[in-house]
Amino acid sequence: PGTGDVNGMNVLLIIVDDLRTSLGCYGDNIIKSPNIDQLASKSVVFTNAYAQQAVCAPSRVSFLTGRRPDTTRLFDFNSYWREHAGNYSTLPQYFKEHGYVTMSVGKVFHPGISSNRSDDYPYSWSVRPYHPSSEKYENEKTCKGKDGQLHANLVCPVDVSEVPEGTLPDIQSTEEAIRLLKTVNQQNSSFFLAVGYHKPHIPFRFPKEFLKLYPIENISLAPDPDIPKNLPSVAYNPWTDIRKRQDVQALNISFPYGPVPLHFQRLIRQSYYASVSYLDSQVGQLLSAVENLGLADDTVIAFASDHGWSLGEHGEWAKYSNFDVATRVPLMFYVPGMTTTKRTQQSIFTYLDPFNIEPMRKPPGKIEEEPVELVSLYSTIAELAQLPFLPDCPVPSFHVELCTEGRSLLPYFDTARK
Amino acid sequence: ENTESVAYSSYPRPSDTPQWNSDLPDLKDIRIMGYSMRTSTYRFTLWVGYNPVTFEANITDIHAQELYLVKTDPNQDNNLFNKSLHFDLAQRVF
Repeated sequence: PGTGDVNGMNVLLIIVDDLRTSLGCYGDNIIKSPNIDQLASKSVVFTNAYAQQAVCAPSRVSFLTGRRPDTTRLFDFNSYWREHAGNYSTLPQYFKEHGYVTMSVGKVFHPGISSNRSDDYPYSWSVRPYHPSSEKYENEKTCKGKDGQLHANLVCPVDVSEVPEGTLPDIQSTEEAIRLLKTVNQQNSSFFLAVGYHKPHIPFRFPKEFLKLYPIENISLAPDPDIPKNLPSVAYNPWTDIRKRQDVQALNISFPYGPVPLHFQRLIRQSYYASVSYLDSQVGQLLSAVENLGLADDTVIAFASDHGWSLGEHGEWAKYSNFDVATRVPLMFYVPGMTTTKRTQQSIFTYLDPFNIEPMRKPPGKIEEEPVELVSLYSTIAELAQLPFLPDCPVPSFHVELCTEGRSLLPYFDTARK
Repeated sequence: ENTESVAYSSYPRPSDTPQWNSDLPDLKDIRIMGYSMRTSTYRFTLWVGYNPVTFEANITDIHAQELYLVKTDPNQDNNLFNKSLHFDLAQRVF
């Protein structure tokens, strides 16, 4: 339990891995994301939010410390900021030090060296971070190929009942997050719960039924599938992680510029979309638990991704670039009483089945179009929970434990509401 | 309140041309850093030399520049940067 001397809102922070703004609430006409769209309809939605670096560990360390990569000095996966740059306080640590129970489920910090092989526990978290046991199979040979054998493929729809442990990491994370919500609710503790979902990160390992939402004949190519003529070579990312998967290796694509065959481009896009809908169903189950536990009226919900992902635009795939498709992220904040009008008898969050609902095509939430940055997540959430105001970082700030290089986005909430 | 909203991003590279570690260079291999600024009207990216030991970018060591206009080129397919027209853009912006 936390210290209990907390007056502010609870916080649920949902972090998604490699999710670009391909969502119904961002105007995408193909994606079926009814649950995230529902969250958006009750939120302030930032349509031009950008990550500070389009790769997992540097982006996550940046927005969880409120500092830019030049200050965390993390551009790869191989150092821990507290030892390598400065002993910076983190967003969950700030809540923990203000009496909250702080909990991490799934991929919040990038696991490994960049978070001290502990997800920064115990600095950031009250309890040891949870990782789903089935995560270890993600990169193993669990994808059934046309030859009937198992492979480590990029495209990997699965029958969940047939995979090891009979489950998938994001399903386990949802279950654990709901279990933790029930626990803190029973204890009446104020909480900061961060839930990090793995999909749509590669491999595209998702329940195969989600393919039904996206018949391959309906899948188009990127509108600009060729490498632009005036693109400097240094700006191009050769998507090496994609190339390493067995099904892509078999395509014998030339390095670095060889295009992905058209039929496989459609397959990648179909698999990404299906992974997003699978993720959406997990988010829907989590949000409906928030509702059913009576927490929707006193919990701030922030939803973001660590960065985007190229789906064939400019002849590129994956992240690893400065293009908008790689840096732009979904970012939205649900704040009870602020982004929604006073509750009626109706539920705020009900689970929406993507197979049985016509997804929203226009974002009905409050929209803010000004460019904003993920590095501002820290100060925004802290201010929404009415924690003491974070000071701006001096330059340099390597010696300063508590400050931010972002700026609270709360001033935008007023203009968005108007 | 009088300043335009800007979102900054950066990405490291080991070399000017793509190689196998271009997507994810280790710190020791980083030689170039691409700094981007994104406003509501454009994205400008400056690729400059980078020292991974001192963590310093050398703004006089320019490797490439990109300029895209949001309104007319939302997918960022037409790099408008042209040395003759925009030769001092980096100096003005940074």
